[in-house]
Amino acid sequence: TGSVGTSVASAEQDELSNRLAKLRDQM
Amino acid sequence: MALPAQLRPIQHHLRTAQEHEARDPVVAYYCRLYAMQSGMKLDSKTPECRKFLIKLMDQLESMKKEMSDHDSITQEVVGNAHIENYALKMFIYADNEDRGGRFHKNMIKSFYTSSLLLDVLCVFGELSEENIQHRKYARWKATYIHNCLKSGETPQ
Repeated sequence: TGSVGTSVASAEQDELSNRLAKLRDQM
Repeated sequence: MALPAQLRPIQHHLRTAQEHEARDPVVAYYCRLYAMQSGMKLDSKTPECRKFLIKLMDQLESMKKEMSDHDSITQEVVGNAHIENYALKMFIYADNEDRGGRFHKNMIKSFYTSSLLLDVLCVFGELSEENIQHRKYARWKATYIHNCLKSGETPQ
């Protein structure tokens, strides 16, 4: 479960970074 | 949703966003954008922080959709001017009260909120030296006058 948890965490982090970049790009 | 302890440094910016939700949605939007960017640097690893930041991002994206006709939201340079003018308006009000010897909760809050909004300007890039000085002075004044009134002294 440790490695699965970590990969979920980093996938969510990446998704957040992409969403933030997208939000700023359209500015 | 309760703010996780690791994200406490952005709590006042988020409160300022709530206070401006109706009064000035552009200010609310950029306070949340600043909180989002800062929050991701503070802690986007622990589950409760990630959950909080995902909710904040949802909120930002829906605000952006609602305000897609605002130049201040679609054009960064307009947004920058909007926040800077608002921050300086609050600073000037508080500074006038201070120079007039009129010390009260409102002027303290104006000094403090202007310092928070000068933080928010970092969203647009490096702060000018003048704004760095304004922010330092406003935060110091808010703390100094607050402590004077609390201990019953008259601020100099």
